[in-house]
Amino acid sequence: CTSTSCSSGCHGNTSCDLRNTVNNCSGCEPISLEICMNLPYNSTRFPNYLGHHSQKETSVSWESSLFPALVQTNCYKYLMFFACTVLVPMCDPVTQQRVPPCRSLCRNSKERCESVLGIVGLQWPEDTDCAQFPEEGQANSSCLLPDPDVNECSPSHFKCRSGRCVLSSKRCDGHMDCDDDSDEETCGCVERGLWECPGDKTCIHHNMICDGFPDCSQQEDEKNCSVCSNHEMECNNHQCVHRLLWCDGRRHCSDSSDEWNCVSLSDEGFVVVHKAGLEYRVCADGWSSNLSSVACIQMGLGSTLLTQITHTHTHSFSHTHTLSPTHKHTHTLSFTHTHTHTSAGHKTLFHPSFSLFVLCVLECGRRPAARMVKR
Amino acid sequence: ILGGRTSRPGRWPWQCSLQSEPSGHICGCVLIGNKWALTVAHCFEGRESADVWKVVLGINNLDHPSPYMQTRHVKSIVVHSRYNRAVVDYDISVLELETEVEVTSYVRPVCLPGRGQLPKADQYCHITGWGHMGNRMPFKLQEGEVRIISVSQCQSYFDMKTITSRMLCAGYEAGTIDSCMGDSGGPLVCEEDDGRWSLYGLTSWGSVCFSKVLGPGVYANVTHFTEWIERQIYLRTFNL
Repeated sequence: CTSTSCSSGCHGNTSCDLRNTVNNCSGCEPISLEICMNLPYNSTRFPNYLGHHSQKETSVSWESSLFPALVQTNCYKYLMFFACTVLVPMCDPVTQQRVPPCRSLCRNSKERCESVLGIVGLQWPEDTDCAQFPEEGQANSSCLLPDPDVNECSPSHFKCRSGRCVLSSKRCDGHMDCDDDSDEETCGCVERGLWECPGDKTCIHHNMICDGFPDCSQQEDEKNCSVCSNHEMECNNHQCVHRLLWCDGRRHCSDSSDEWNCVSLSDEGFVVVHKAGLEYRVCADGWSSNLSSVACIQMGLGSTLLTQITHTHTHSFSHTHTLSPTHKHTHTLSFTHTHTHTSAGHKTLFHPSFSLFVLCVLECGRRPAARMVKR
Repeated sequence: ILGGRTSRPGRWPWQCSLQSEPSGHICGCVLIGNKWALTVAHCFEGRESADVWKVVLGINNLDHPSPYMQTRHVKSIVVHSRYNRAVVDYDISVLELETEVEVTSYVRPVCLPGRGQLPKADQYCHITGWGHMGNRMPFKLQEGEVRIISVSQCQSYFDMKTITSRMLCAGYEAGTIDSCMGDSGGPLVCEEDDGRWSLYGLTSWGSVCFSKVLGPGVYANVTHFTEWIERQIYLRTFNL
C-alpha cells in the first residue's frame, strides 16, 4: 500500500483503500530523521521502540535531543548507532518487518552510559528495556550489531580529530569542546564552505546571498545584487522595474516591493507620498478625512485621530495636489489608487501652501477595566 | 501553560483559539487588528488550507461558549517564506479573517512592538493559552508570568538547537512556569509604561514541557517581524 498503515493487512486483503495496489505494499519508509541519516540502512518502520508513531513525533521527542548530547560524553563508542536502531528501527525490505538491536548492544549502551545520565539527574529512557531485544544468533530472529567502521557521530555532530563527537552547534563557537580543541580549528567561513560577511565576519550560507533577506549585520549580502539602469529602481528581490511604475497601485516587482511604503508620515507628521521614486508632501487642497483614514490604515497605524492643514513655510518641497477622489466610497479606495489621483506638482520654492498633517492612532493593547462589583 | 493559573474572563481580550474540525482547539493565536491575527507557522503543517480553520475570540472556557464569543473563518494564511520546519526558525504566520471582528471588552487587538523595540532581559511578561498543564489539558484559559531570558543564557539550555535573532526566550531555569503543547501561536505580552500591552512573542517551541528536561520556552520574536507583518497586511488590504 502507499500508506504504511495498511501494510499488515495488505497481502490480498481488500481492507486497503482501493487506490492502493497490492504490489507496492510497504511498511518501510525512508529515514528522514537528521541525526540518523548516516546509518548502514536507510529505511525504517513505525512505531519505533519508544512508542513514537512517526518520524515527526520522534524528531521533537526528548530522546532525539538526549542521545546526541549523551554521545558527546564518549561513554560508549556505538551509542549513536544503538540510539538510531531504537529511534528509527531498521525495516527489512523483504519481510517489511522491523529489525531490533541485539540485546548485547542495548546492554552495553545502558551499562556504560546510564551512570553519566545519573550525574545530571536524568534517567535512561524507560521504554528501552533490553530484555525486549533478542540475543544475537538466537534462532528465528535477526538483530542488529554495529560494523566496526560504523559512524560513531551523527550528521548533527562534528567529529573531532580524536574521534569524539561534539554537537555541530559547538563547531567554531569560540569554546574548546573537543578534547584536542580541533572543533575550533580552520574556523574561517571559506574553510567551512560558507560566505563571510565583510563587516562582522559572520558566516552565512551562499544561498542566503541576494535572496531579499539581509543576514549580515551591515546587509552586505543584499548589496550589489543587480545593475538597474538610470530609469529603473531595484526591487527588494533585486529585480529592476521602471521608476514610473513605482507606487502606481499595481504590482510590478514579483515580491510587490514596488508598492511598499508608498505613503508615510514625516517625523513632524506630514503626509508624504512616494511617486516614481520621488518623495512629495501632500497639499491639502481636495483632501478629505476619508483619505486620512485610508492613509493611516495603509501605514498600518490604525485609524485617524487628527487631520490638520498646516502652512508650509520656508522649506521647499515638491507637492502633490489631491484631485477629488472619483470613488464615492473612499474607504474601499486604496490609497495607492488615491495616490494616482494626486498629480505631482512642481517644486515650489518658498511658495507658502497648505501641507497635510495627520495623526493616526492604533487603539490596541488596552484591557477592559476590572468591573466594580459590590461585595 | 505549566505552573500558571486560570484567567479571569476578559483579562486577555486578544487571545484567540485556532480551531480545525474534528479536533477543535489546535493552537493559540493573537488578534492584532480588526481583521488580522498572528500565530506560528508550525500549526499549519499538514493543514495548509485556510478553509479548514476558524478563529474563536472572546472565549475563556473552550467548553462553554460565552455571550461575548465571536467566531471567524480564516480568509487567508500567510506563512513566512523562510519558515524552516527542521530548526523551527521564522516560525510566524499572518491570518486574515473572513470578516472584521466587533471590538468589545472581550475582543480587542494587542499592540505590535515598535521597530527594534525589544523587552528588557529579566523583565516579567505574561503567556496565556489552553495548552497542556503538565497533567491535563484545561478548558479554561491559563496564564503565567515568565521572565525574559537573554539569548546567550537561553542558548546554554539548548545544545541541539541554535537560538536565532528570530527567537525570544522566556521562563525559568527550573521550567516552573512555561508554555506547552497546545499553547503554540499564543501570546507573550508585556505591559508598557503607559499601561498598554504589546505582543513580543508567539509561543513556538521548547523542551518536552511535561518531562524532566527543564529550561525556558522559546517564542517567535515578534519585533523581528513587525515590518514583515505590516507589509503583509498592507499588501492584502490594498489587493496588491
